[in-house]
Amino acid sequence: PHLRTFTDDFQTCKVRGAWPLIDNNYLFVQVTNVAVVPGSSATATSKLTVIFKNFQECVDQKVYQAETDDLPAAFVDGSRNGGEKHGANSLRVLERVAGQHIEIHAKYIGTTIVVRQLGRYLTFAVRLPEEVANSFEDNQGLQLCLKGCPTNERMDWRLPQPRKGGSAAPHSAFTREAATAKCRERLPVDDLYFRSCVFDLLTTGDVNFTLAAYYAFEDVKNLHSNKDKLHIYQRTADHSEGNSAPGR
Amino acid sequence: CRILKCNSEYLSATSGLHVGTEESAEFCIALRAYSQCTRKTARACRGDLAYHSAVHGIEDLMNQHNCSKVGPTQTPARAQPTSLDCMVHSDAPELCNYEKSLQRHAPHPNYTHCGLFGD
Repeated sequence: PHLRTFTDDFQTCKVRGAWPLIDNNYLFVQVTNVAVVPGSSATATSKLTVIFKNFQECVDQKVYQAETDDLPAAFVDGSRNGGEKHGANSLRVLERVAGQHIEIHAKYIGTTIVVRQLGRYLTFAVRLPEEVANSFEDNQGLQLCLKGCPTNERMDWRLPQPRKGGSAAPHSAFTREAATAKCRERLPVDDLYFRSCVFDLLTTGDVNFTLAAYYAFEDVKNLHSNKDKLHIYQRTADHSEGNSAPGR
Repeated sequence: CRILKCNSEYLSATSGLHVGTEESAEFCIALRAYSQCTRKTARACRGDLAYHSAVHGIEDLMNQHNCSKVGPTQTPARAQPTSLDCMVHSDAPELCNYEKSLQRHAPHPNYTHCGLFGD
């Protein structure tokens, strides 16, 4: 999956299996990623677990879990709020589009989480205060949102060079031109959301990834605090990107 | 554990009342509110002596005044929330609203974002 970290690093990672995105004193988020096509190390998210930890007079510990084709509008215990404490409604699960889009508002930690299912895979976006993001101890482990993926998990992909008439990957139904045209319909700016979209279409041939990139950018627009930094043009650890022309 | 808050609310509600049949209805209203208050705080107060004393005391007093467990309470009805911002109970602690709880110290907290999508 493509990862945009707290520091606006943009990476594409293999991270097959279960990986923690966030692990702090208030919140734990873990994703499970599975291979999308045989013969490629590219993976996408099929499961997401969020744990809101017990917090003072506000909320009991609550677990939210989503899987492909199961995007519930409730925590695993069936409730939609933070339990029985006075401030329980400072944690709410909201269904935006049944089975496709939920939001979790954790007002007591100033946090908003957006989970979507697009095609067979899930997307995740979060907005939280820096103070909350940085509230972890040394013994709390890896957090992809904080420092990105380990170096050996990063995919330093480059878009394939145009090959007239042929598709770019064995599993792709798209030529590069067709993928570019498809992604441009939704993502007019040649930033890394656009390029990720093209990469995903060429890798999988699954047009749902166009929507994943589109909504990921919509979520950034809604959640990111700096409107001047919405677009990203250069990947982190981007040593040899094949298409190094300026973004715009 | 907010049992002291429940205690003081009950005491304040019953401070002008005199034990007698004519004022039992008012006692019952106050006791039901008291009971409701203790239920809300039950989880946090588990094992707290003051809490368990209050729960037993309420039962005794309800029997004494022949109060039914169902009926009006003194707690004013809460207005239905009209938007997300209003969904925290009016008596929820201020610390359950991150921005409000910070206002005194840092009026404008910095926010950050993380996202994961695609393949």
